Amino acid sequence: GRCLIASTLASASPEDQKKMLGEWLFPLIQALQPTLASKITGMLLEMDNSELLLLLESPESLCYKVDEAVAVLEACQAQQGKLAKCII
Amino acid sequence: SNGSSINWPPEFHPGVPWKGLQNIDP
Repeated sequence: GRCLIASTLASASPEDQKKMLGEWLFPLIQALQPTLASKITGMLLEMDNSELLLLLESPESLCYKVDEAVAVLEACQAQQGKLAKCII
Repeated sequence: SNGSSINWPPEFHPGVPWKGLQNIDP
């Protein structure tokens, strides 16, 4: 339950907190986006821990955030592609 | 316009220590 998650997080260092949240979020994200799960989890871990806890509790919110992250990632990769062409 | 965005986002892999915070100045 949430109490267990919150108390486990509270006893961990900030870096461990992000790692734990990542370990919990990763399989959920992997189910939605198998190929991009590592990058999307990395993106979402930049959010506040309190927001990440909400995502863990709400599959709909997580699904929405993952869609949002994929859009940002694709836009970013498109930009990087253009940059690479410029360099070449 | 930010050159550091090339390596963004940091990837998370289960079982591997998370390094993402090192990219963020407190």
